Amino acid sequence: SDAFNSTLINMFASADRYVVEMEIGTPPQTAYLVLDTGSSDMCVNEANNTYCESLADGNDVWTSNYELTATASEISSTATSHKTYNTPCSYWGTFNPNTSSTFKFNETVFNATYGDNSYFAGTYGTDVVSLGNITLSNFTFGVSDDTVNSMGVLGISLPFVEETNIFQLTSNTTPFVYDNFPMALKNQGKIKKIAYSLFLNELNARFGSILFGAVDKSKYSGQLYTLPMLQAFNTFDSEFSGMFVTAQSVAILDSKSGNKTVSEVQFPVVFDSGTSYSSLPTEIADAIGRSFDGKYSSDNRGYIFDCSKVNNTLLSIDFGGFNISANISNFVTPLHEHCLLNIMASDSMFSLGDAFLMDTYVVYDLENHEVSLAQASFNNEEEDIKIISDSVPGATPAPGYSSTWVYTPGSPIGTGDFVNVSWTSYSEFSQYKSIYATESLSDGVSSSSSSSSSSETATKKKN
Amino acid sequence: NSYVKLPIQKLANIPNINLEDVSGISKR
Repeated sequence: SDAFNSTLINMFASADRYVVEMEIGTPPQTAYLVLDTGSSDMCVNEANNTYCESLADGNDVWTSNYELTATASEISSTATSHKTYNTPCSYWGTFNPNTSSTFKFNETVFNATYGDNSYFAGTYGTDVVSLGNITLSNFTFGVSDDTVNSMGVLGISLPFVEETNIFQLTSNTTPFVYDNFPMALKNQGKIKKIAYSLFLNELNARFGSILFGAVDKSKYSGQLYTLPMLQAFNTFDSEFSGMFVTAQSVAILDSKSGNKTVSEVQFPVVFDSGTSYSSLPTEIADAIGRSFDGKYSSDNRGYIFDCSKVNNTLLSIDFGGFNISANISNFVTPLHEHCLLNIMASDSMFSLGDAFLMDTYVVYDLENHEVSLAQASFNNEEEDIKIISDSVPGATPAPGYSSTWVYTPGSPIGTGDFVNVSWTSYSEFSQYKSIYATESLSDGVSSSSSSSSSSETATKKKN
Repeated sequence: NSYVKLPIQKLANIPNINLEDVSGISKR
């Protein structure tokens, strides 16, 4: 029951995507959908939409070569198959509602816009869908005939984030909530609580996993800490909405040249599996790039530096008394003989994408509006799955759970200080070691702070 | 079993297949 077909694809990696394979309709039509914790609707391209047609220039064909191996008792065989696609849309999978006997349009406009201004537009409808060995009936999703994306999306964020609560508001129709994928899993009896755990796995792994309704202790190390979601991102006032939490400070941990604090400014951030990139406040993104002696490239929208600068280097973020650290090599794309840092500067929307999530085990609790975090573990230990029926098993509130900085709409940044980085001479390196730093504050006042444990972090404020 | 485990495939970008990096966050 754990065996799945897989598509083998050349690893010219620049922007990896994490996708699930879904069967839609009767008979089933297959589509790969980006698993997106930053949005809440499932949307799939209609086969003949204008954008997809525009990609078919009559010259290129999109070919998938794959090898199938079947093994039975005393019999083994291997065959190679080829399939040709007309457009990248058909390569990733589209949906033709006219050929599904169980599909029903529900006459509701569908229009999803994302942080990069890409979009899907079309109509909501319902059909039967299957992933792995589970099937959901009368499942609501958008069928897009107007898009700029060749691949569909499975949004699994809060119901409030559904486009029925956004677009309908501006079109003078009544906002409403429908059962999106995590909700449908609960309401159709597959899970006990609307919560899931995300494990993307390490950089070179071909598969990660998502566990709806449960936690797998074998996939993380250390303590699983819980944070509250920021309510400010679940109102109609905010430009962006979703499962945001507060990041308290950012540091670079380097085994050779020492650890350094980049920023002690709080900012709201979302763990977004729908993008490989991360967006951080401009001052922080710049400080990280400069810390590797990088030079900003406007063409590539990021800092470029010597790849050797990021060997054994971690990006560590304090979420309120505990840190999660991600390998900087997850964030870089080889570019000629240098490396491009895929951390974008932003003034309004801050996210940690797949590069950070690879080293993070995240439990999203959509009913209690909490996010639990731990350092991901890649030891391939035996599964240790615990059902989530009330609180998240094994999780404890973060030390700063109740005192976390509260985001105010229109004030996108916190009250701490950016730090003019000076290196420390600590040579000991551990991704779990607390940060020691000597800093010069940006206003010229010299100060220093240190912490021997995450609960003793000294924080400077500038109001 | 009261839980659903699904594999997530990691797809690498393929030259000319336009694997857009959609910022997955909903924008109002």
